[in-house]
Amino acid sequence: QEIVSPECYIKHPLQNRWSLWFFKNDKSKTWQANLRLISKFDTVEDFWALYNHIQLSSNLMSGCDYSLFKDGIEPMWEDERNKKGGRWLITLNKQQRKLDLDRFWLETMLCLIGEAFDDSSDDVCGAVVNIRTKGDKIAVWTTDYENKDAITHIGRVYKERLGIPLKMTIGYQSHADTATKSGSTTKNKFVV
Amino acid sequence: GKRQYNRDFLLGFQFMPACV
Repeated sequence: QEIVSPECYIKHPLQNRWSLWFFKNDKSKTWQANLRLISKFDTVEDFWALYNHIQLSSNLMSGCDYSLFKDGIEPMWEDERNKKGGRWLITLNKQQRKLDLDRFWLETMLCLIGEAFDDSSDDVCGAVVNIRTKGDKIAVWTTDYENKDAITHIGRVYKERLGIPLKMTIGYQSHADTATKSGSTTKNKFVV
Repeated sequence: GKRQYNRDFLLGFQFMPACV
């Protein structure tokens, strides 16, 4: 009788179960009605099965989002785990949709599911990619904008993983500030 | 401890054929 390696039949479990959400901008519906849960997964193999099956971000229509959040956290400011939180924001110019968008979003998801931020990964709620004509955005959401050490660690690791040059900076903004901003920019609470 | 997976490990599974 042949002995089959457990590698062949045991999937690799992730630290967390994750939910992938899709948002499609239909102005005849409410914001919440436009948000749909695609699927949940908690193994490396099931992540790829889902990723290989769906459209790349760069193929989505303008106004669409993907959100990857820990199971039990909804991809909105109002969720208990988000309402005191904020995000590391990556803004992309129009050329970057072709050059960087899909690579950055995959790297972002790999950081999340692989728990790349060490103990600070506990502060991570999820990540969002927004496809927009004026410029796409990718953000990592964390749970509490006052957790400076965790946020800074996440920001440094994330910037390095995306290959963003040291001389360029990325900013962290609280959702409260984003929700109440008057102009087009939100002030940064932290920068790395 | 936490189940941490680095990027190369994760990427190694993208086109892994299913075992039979």
